[in-house]
Amino acid sequence: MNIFRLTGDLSHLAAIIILLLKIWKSRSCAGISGKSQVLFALVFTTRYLDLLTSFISLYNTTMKVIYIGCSYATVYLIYMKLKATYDGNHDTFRVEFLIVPVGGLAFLVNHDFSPLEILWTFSIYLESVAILPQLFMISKTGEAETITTHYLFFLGLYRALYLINWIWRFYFEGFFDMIAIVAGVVQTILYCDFFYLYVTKVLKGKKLSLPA
Amino acid sequence: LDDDFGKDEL
Repeated sequence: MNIFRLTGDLSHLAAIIILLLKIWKSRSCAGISGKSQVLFALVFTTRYLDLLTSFISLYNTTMKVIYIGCSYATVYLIYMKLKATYDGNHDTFRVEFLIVPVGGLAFLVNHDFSPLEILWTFSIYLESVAILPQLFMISKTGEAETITTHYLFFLGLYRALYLINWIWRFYFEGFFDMIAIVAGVVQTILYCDFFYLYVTKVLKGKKLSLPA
Repeated sequence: LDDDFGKDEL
């Protein structure tokens, strides 16, 4: 564990909690892409099956359980409890265009052709594009609530910090996982446009609205 | 389910 991975995990946890609290307190999921949240729940489910097979550490297990629990709670709020506030008309990204290619790639490019490894690889590839429905929805509605931009900022920051973590681990431990690194770079690049808007607008107290 | 799979990164 290093400071970059720890702050990355805490940033990820912050994002997940911010979103869950925003939906729970405002009793509304307006502006939130339910499709992205379903993809994240799928990412955590396929990635953390090792909860059933191996114990790494209390921290590892605790965080995985929290991530899975919060993501399913968020999906439950969006599609069940607060369904009336779900803005389905703007959440129209064709997720099958993500899941099918990612599923195919996971079979072709992986470290080991075993069920757990392929599912882990699928989750890594899927996570790198899972935010696209949310970014697409914001481009369609033309704006995003400020709390939603904070959610996206911490979500994007977490994988950017993981990139630094991988540089750190390569340099000090000689460890590197090319699949996670390439997917992490793609994932972080997808946030660049948002990061620019976040820094130039939201941090100056303006509302995030598109076109910029 | 092989038990040496556990990934230490989240």
